[in-house]
Amino acid sequence: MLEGKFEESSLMKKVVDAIKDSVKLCNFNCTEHGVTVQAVDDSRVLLISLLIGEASFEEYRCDRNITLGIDLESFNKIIKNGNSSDFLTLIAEDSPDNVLIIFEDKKKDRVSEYSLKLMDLDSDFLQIDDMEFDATITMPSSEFAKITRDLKTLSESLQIIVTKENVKFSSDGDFGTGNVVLKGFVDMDKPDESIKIDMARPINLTFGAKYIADIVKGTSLSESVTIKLADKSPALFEYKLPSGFLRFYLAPKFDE
Amino acid sequence: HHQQQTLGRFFSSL
Repeated sequence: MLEGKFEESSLMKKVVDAIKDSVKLCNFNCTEHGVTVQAVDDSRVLLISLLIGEASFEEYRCDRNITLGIDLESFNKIIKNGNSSDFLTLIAEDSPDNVLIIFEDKKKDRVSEYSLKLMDLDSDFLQIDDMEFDATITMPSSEFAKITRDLKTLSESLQIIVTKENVKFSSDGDFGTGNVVLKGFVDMDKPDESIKIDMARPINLTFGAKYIADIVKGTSLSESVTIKLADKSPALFEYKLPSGFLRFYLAPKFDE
Repeated sequence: HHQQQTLGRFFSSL
């Protein structure tokens, strides 16, 4: 049996918001350590890897591994019904046909209970080996979201160029070009505002702007985002959770 | 022109 209670429903709301436009159906795999999701978008360009660690829950219990096959659009309709500050409890039997979603208001005596039908989904869990990256950038997630939104208005591709001194985001479209250059710096007072650039080898990669626009839907999950890049390889974009992470692996574009 | 790659090219099990 699974019984997981969040102190606030906001975390699950943000998680669903962050992934529902990239994947429609996915398995939530529940183990004693927490909940994981791995899913690939229909075009097989973007992979989502989510871990909501046990410590993200106020109370968590999962005696046996349980798989919840969830339609995220339906789940989102229910999860939106809770207030962000409500307790959120997920309950499922060992071989469940549905999952119970319970919201509890902290001040009033209001309890809202929903049941979501589960689906039987294929689960081909992918073992992603530890990848080697040539450059790592950590920056404020809101800044990365703004750069993505701004440059996407010019082109359907977004180029990321990393040198020793800086990282340059660049787009080249029909009516014009744009770029944003960031230098590494440390903000002692607000560490989350810092920009950290670690580069072993210079990087010049091009990505589909629409996929990065989907990735930055994770912005509300974390103050900062870490971007890991390697030549002609998928990039890793990571938003840290209080216990766990939301990672996106994005295949690049390149000349054949 | 840049071609979009898929993850299957990099992760064999996809």
